[in-house]
Amino acid sequence: VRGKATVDDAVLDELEEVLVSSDIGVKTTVTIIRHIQERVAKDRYLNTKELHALIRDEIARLLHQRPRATAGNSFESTPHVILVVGVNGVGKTTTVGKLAHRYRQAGCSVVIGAADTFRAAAIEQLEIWARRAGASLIKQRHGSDPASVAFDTVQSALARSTDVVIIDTAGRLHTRTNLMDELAKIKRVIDRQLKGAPHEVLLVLDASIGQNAVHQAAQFTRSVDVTGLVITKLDGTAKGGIIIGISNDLEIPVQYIGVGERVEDLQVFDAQRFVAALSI
Amino acid sequence: NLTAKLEGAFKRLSGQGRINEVNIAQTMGEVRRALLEADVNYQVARSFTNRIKDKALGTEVLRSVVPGQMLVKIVYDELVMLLGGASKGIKHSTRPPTVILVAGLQGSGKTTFCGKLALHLKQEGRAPLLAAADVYRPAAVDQLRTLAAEVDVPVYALADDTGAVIQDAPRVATEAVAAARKNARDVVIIDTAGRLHVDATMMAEVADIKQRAKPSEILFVVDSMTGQDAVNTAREFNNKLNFDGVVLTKLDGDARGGAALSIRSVVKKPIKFASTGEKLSQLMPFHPDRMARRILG
Ligand SMILES: Nc1nc2c(ncn2[C@@H]2O[C@H](COP(=O)(O)OP(=O)(O)OP(=O)(O)O)[C@@H](O)[C@H]2O)c(=O)[nH]1
Ligand SMILES: Nc1nc2c(ncn2[C@@H]2O[C@H](COP(=O)(O)OP(=O)(O)OP(=O)(O)O)[C@@H](O)[C@H]2O)c(=O)[nH]1
Ligand SMILES: [Mg+2]
Ligand SMILES: [Mg+2]
Repeated sequence: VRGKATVDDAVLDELEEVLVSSDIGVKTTVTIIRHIQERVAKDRYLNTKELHALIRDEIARLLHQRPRATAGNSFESTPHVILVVGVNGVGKTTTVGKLAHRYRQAGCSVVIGAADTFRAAAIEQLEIWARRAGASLIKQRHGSDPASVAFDTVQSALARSTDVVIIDTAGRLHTRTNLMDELAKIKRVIDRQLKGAPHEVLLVLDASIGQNAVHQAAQFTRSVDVTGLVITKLDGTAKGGIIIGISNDLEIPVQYIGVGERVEDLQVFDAQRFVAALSI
Repeated sequence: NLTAKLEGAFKRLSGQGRINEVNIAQTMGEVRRALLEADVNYQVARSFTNRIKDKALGTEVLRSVVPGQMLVKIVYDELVMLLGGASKGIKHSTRPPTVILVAGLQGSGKTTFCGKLALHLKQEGRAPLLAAADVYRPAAVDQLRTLAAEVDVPVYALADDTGAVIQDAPRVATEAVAAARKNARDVVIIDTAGRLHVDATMMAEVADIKQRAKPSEILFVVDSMTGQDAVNTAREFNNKLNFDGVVLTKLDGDARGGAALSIRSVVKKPIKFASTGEKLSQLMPFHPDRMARRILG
């Protein structure tokens, strides 16, 4: 029988470095390496190139959560309501603009809800994105109740038979209980208004975030039952490895990736391409 | 916590007997793991742990009845030493106005920090002027104007007669400095667009702003939840700008903040400020001892 059945310590060290340096995290790295060791014990491997292929395959397996149907123009029910959430500065507002543009390109009518009524010039920022995407915008005055804006937006969509509703929310740290409660309330209001809505709750994560993303994902899921992940700023050098453990442990698919600051810089998540970019 | 893990490791290794040099080397894995879980860069964690091992071997750890606790103290002291030191304040210019350039990646908290810094300098008795040199992000100028109004600080921005932002960041910066001189404002804080260190055009732009506005202080703003990539961005920005200090933001969250150690080890520039919330009043000087405790969890 050709090939090795165990991986030398030196090679294991090198593997650990590559995986951890991609922000995959110690816990998930240990899991991946253990699975690799079990596999080579059974099937053996010939060289480092083959070993790396096994690792990429193992990571792809962890990203097995199939994305839900994304930005097409057929929905189980309309309006299709999407709530966009996440901590401060990760790229929610920009992603809302990109998503609106994508749905518009697919031939859908889109209304955006400016439910970040808190941050300086958040509404003005979103107004520009709505115009760029060709979507209408529902807003209220700065400082108003975000749940009320969400309500108005869904109301407008129902009245005008709009296909897609995308609601932008204020950045909030998952450690702020009152802000997480506010988010839960926004979701409740939408659900009471339209059975089954919001149909998607997208948690936006910045590719350069480290292990804190795990806590963010756990907390946001607890508050508003996240249905999909968006990882932004993958046009930088950060690998975004945090999504591997999060997606696998919380069983949440990665829906989209952000690869720039222009309206067209949004791609549907492709696990193979993502794994290839990890340079393993 | 790390102390308990190390105590447990020492007990297992020495079987309740005397610990030896080999035991100390064996527990370094636990220390390294704790640092990696705190987002310290892989290579920085490795060299840091090697330094700790050498220190531990030369000390009382071998003779201590609580070797785990002693080892954690060594790690803590080393972290405090590495994170701290060097000047904390703004380097003011001998010939006013002092020009402060604020740069960093997208979403790190620069614009908010500019507002905070303006308030902080005002409270020190100075007369700051904010320069709106982010000419790309939708409503960036509006955002800066809103924050500036909150703290009653003037803003210099350029718009054409249709109200559209004039997309010439170096021009905004240099004209703001001239305007400050003319209007007796003694500090100019330049807010810039978020940019990637791998975006050659944008890195050239910020280098150009530096060259023409001649800041006496350049601050690199970093999100405290940044992971392994922190060293890459810090190194690149430092190569391009040779910044004077670092600002860590969003420290009101629960990120361990290992990026602070990574950045400090790689560029050797001081961490000057800590942003601890969304309000403009939530700005503090950086405390290395608090950061060390946070990294150790
Ligand atoms: N390079 C790059 N920048 C991005 C990407 N997505 C967003 N950004 C930038 O990140 C910064 C923050 O984006 P926002 O959309 O304002 O983020 P946010 O989550 O809405 O921020 P808050 O509402 O303040 O919490 C902006 O400068 C965006 O242009 C991306 O995929 N790549
Ligand atoms: N919780 C918390 N939020 C912060 C802190 N500093 C800034 N923020 C928030 O982080 C988000 C991004 O802040 P900005 O000031 O717009 O960041 P920026 O670096 O100017 O972003 P770009 O110009 O797009 O690169 C906003 O929602 C801020 O309110 C902080 O210390 N704590
Ligand atoms: Mg936003
Ligand atoms: Mg900004």
